[in-house]
Amino acid sequence: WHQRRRGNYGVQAAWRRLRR
Amino acid sequence: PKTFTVRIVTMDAEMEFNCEMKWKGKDLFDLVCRTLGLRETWFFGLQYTIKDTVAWLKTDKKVLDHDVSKEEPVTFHFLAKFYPENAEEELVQEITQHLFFLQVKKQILDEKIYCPPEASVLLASYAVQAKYGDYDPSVHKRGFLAQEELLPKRVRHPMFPVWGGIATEGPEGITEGRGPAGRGRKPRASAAADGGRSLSNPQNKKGTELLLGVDALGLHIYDPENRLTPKISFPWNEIRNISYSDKEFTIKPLDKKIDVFKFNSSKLRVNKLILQLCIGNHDLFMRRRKADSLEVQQMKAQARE
Repeated sequence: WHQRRRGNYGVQAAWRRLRR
Repeated sequence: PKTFTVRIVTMDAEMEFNCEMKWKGKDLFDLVCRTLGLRETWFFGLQYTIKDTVAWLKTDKKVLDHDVSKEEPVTFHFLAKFYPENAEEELVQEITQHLFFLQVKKQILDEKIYCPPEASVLLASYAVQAKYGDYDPSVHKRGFLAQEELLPKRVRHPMFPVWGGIATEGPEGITEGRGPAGRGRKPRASAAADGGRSLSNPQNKKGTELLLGVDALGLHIYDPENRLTPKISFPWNEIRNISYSDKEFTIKPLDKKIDVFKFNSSKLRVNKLILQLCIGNHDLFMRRRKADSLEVQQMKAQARE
């Protein structure tokens, strides 16, 4: 139950966060 | 405070620490780095094995909340988790270069990373030079390397004239001031070998076996028959999103005309590991494209001196 079965990483979103 | 014993295994040492029950991964990791005198900490991590799959200690999670064997000493391997894009430029301090050298050498010898025979021989000759200095016929007599493990098993085939190769490589190619001698020589192993890719073996929908590599530049899909040239590559700046749901892993390209790439992993745990490696590698990729931090600027200046 505790184990998360999904994961997600927005590559482009990380770029945008960095440039801001 | 209550403590438990932790054993840390590095490429050339073992040490024990008393770790407080409440310590997070970061507390232990920082202590190990301080003890080693290592400052380029961002390439490294503490690794443990769980049911034949490797996992890395999370910095923000308590050490004991990880799925580790609670039998003391709790053992972790201190290893490079991420590899540089350009070893010569990025691995600044001697200790960092040394740890990378030992790790990549071992991975090549154990055939964990594929290195073609010619490159193995060249790297073996560099390793010999790093350890024994320049070739001197009066000191380095025939057979002095007999006890050294220098080449992968596959290359040590009797039909492969390796020793002849090293012998000629020695005095010819490796003299001071030529070739790769000097600083930056050791970590080249990573560039010449597999580029530091962490390979796992996902399968695609049709059940064909594939290899997935995560490295400093992006994600790569390989045919198991050819681990040197990817069939498909997804550079970081051409990926929109990476995700998994259970055993299914998805790579969404930025360009909507390019198909979404999906595959199945053997285990959920493997998908977690791949996503972690993607996030960490992409983070370093972005950092390399920004100005160096003051700390790195200072280290580079020191290294130049």
